[in-house]
Amino acid sequence: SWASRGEAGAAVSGKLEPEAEPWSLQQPVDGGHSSSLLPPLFKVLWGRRGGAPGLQPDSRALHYMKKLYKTYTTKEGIPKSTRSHLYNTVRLFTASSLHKHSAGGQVTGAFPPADLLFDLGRVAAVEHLLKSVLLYAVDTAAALTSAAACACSLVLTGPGTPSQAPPGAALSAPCSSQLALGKNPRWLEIDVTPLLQPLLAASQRSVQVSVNVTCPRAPGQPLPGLPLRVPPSLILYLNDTSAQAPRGRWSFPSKSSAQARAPDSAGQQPAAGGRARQPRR
Amino acid sequence: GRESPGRTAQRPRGAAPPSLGAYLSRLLSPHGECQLHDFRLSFRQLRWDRWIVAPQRYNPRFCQGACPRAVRHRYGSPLHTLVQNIICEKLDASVPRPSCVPAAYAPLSVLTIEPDASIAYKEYDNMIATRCTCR
Repeated sequence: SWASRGEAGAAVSGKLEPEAEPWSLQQPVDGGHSSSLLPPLFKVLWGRRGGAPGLQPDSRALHYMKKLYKTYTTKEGIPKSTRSHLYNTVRLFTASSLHKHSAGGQVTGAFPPADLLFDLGRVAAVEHLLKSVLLYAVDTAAALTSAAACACSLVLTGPGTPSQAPPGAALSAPCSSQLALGKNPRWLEIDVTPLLQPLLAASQRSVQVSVNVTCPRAPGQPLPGLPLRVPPSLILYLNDTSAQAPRGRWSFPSKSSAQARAPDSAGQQPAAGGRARQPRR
Repeated sequence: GRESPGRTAQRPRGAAPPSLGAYLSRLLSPHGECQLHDFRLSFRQLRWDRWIVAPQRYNPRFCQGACPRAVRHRYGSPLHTLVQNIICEKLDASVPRPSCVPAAYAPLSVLTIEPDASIAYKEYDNMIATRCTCR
């Protein structure tokens, strides 16, 4: 049962009430204060110290990330060993500000041309970008079909106007779309990796995205389908190269096999078929 | 006194036969010896559930138990462990006996809400003990 001795013990001990402070477990014994000693998970929690929960993410974005979590992990939250991707970190950002351009009577714009500002300050230097997408939530299958026929153009720049940005920071390209995870809501992804890569490589942590989506007018319809009314999120698929991040593939042994298998003489790696190779006495 | 497969013939009618896994477990890990134990916790207990969206529960497991005098091969202990045992018994009792500690770990994926309301999926290494050893 879930109420094992461990959980029950933690619950009745009272030591964790009212709130456990993981940073207190990491303090140097001399009383010094050094958050640099904290592993990444505790650094995340360190940033919350004594504070309110703070901003809450968009519910659709949270839904998407929960779905992604279920796809990537086992029931116990362990990364699936059968995964094919190389990234060990995925970050989803919502636009911190939005400035809509005047539509100007443009009837083909599915989503009014907008400048989206993404603050990517949470991306650490050890997190290397492998892929990035703009993610639109689409409510209905019909809208998704309509959205799939849309074309879009993108401009990604660093902070400031394109004229103030360093040469080469402003990029534009036609975007291709693909359907992605989930059924309700459905998702439309636009790959922006080639545009974002040079900005992140140049340590730009604030990125302005100008996106213009145009959709074909359906026959007999006075206006084109408008499937993309909500501003998109920006998702970064990253490879964290720090020591705390797992490397390569691994397998999670069952409890019984964990006891039965013996490491090799160095005690580092389990001996393949270890017991079978031991001489019997 | 250990149960052997031959004893299954003597068990009462209707009783479930002992599983091979349970039999092997008892054979390989005598009671009280160094082995993995579960410790299931909920992030709600720590009040971390405001930031950690998933998993809601976590079993880091831990190693506990006595290290046998003659450390068996299944623990994969280095020769140093045997020497330390001899020192403790024969020369100086203040030298501690070898300890039962994790020998291998598995990672854990964590979904967190960051202070800026962004959402992060990260995999952290060495979050779950998967094997114990005597060192």
